[in-house]
Amino acid sequence: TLKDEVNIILDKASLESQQSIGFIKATKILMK
Amino acid sequence: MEAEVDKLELMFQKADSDLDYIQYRLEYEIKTNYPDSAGKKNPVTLLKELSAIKSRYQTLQVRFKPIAGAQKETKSRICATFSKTMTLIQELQKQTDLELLPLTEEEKTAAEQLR
Amino acid sequence: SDLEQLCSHINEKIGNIKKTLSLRNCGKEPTLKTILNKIGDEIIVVNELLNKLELEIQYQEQTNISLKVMVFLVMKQNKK
Repeated sequence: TLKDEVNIILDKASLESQQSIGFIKATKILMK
Repeated sequence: MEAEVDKLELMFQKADSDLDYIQYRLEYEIKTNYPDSAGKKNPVTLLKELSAIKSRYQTLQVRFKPIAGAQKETKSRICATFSKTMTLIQELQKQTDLELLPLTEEEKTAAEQLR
Repeated sequence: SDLEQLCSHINEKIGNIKKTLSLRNCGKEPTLKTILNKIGDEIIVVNELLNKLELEIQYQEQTNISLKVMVFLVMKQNKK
């Protein structure tokens, strides 16, 4: 259903956000 | 022939406006019989909200799709540049016989994460 | 194709009228009324989810911008 679809895309977006946050942190550490 | 075409056009226009009027009257009747009350909406309102939700979802989906691709591309450019920098540093290290400090645990984990 | 467009335009309107007609008696029967109310509640839930999704997308667009800045900084560092 539409609700399920929205939940799926929301989970995907949150996961990608987490990954990007980790990536940015790691990049900042290596740039020091 | 011209007259026939005009007549046909008029008929279609009339059919169109009749359909609009029927739709309007039906919606009006439903809204009158079942007015929206607190939290309880009538079928016509719900139907409109449903189509609004679907179009809003489509818009957000179109917005979301390119983001993931762009992020992936940017991240790979950062990784590629980092590995180039690391190679350069190792080259310099060799040429200058300078011993660089080993990576700290934090830096190792960060490099691992990037890799 | 003009005639086909005209035909689909009229058919769409007829489809909408049929849909509205089927809803006409919806509010009378208690069972259909509860279904209506449930749909109403579901719409509220989905709207809240879409609000969340919109915020998430805005956040991701911001993250994209900061990643682009990072590319620039890393390349600058590489040059240095």
